[in-house]
Amino acid sequence: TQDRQLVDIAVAELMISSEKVAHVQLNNPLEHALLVLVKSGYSAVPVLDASYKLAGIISKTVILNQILGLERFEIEKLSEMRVQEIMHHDVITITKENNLLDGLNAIIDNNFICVVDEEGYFDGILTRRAILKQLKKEIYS
Amino acid sequence: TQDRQLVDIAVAELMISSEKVAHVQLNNPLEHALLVLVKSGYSAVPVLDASYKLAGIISKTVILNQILGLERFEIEKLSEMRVQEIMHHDVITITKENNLLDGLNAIIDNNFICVVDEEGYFDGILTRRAILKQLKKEIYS
Ligand SMILES: Nc1ncnc2c1ncn2[C@@H]1O[C@@H]2COP(=O)(O)O[C@H]3[C@@H](O)[C@H](n4cnc5c(N)ncnc54)O[C@@H]3COP(=O)(O)O[C@H]2[C@H]1O
Ligand SMILES: Nc1ncnc2c1ncn2[C@@H]1O[C@@H]2COP(=O)(O)O[C@H]3[C@@H](O)[C@H](n4cnc5c(N)ncnc54)O[C@@H]3COP(=O)(O)O[C@H]2[C@H]1O
Repeated sequence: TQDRQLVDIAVAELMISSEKVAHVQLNNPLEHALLVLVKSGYSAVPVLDASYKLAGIISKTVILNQILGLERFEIEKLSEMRVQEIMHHDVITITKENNLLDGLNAIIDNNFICVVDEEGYFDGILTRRAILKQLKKEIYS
Repeated sequence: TQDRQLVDIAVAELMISSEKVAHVQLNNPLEHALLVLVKSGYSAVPVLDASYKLAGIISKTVILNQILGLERFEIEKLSEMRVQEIMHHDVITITKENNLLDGLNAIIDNNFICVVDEEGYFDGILTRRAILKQLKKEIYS
């Protein structure tokens, strides 16, 4: 019975839809990506291409790793390099029609999961917070 | 019945104990803290004082915000400033004797929760991943 409820909840009901998701573009310089991440406060955000298809994920860690030289932080690399060169390419995805249980499986090892349609267009993100809130609801009801 | 199981699981069983937790000291320069965060890959870690009591939490965002000047990233501030000056002071905590449900409530808005004893000594951290894995176990059994 508990199980039945969880598979009835679609990702679409829980996700943050694309217009509310901070993101960067493939060809942005790292400097812009780092600014977006610092201003938004997020540790990582999706990377989209010009047609709004999902291309990858970029994180503060990966940008900082790039500029961490042997002697100092090589700040000049931030304007020389592009998001596309260092982002994570293999991104786990799910669809709006998947359910909470599918999402739970994917979210064990990831802060958030990108939601895409069959053509790869970016629909939004499913966050750990959304899943935890729903599970807490189920537990207390 | 489901509820009973969750309140039976102590934080002690789920947490990452202190010796496995990456952390920094109150008086470390920001440069050291940023290196620990970049090398470990974590977005934020606990801050301890010299006697291993919990003092706060430091994140990449807060360090990067400090050095983000109007014109450029002010890298020199990294060696001039200390963790203590910019860390989050008001940190939510729980104890080893609390249970999973207490942890679930606290973890909705936080990536991890610090576990301390009555004197404030740092015992470990309870992560979202640990809670999600346990909830998944409960659901599938
Ligand atoms: N501005 C803010 N206001 C209130 N709470 C905040 C916040 N920024 C972060 N948090 C809290 O910290 C958690 C971890 O955020 P983080 O940036 O590491 O990791 C985030 C971030 O990488 C991404 N994310 C969340 N919302 C996003 C958005 N609107 N746009 C882009 N990425 C987002 O999904 C991850 C998991 O998010 P989740 O909500 O589960 O968990 C968030 C949330 O509980
Ligand atoms: N080196 C690594 N190996 C494998 N997976 C990794 C990893 N680094 C990060 N992850 C994955 O990314 C999630 C978010 O990590 P984040 O660093 O933002 O946020 C982390 C970090 O701030 C802190 N944390 C976790 N383990 C820690 C440790 N051993 N020492 C210090 N802080 C830790 O707790 C937060 C939540 O961790 P959680 O495990 O729930 O969730 C982790 C985990 O699923």
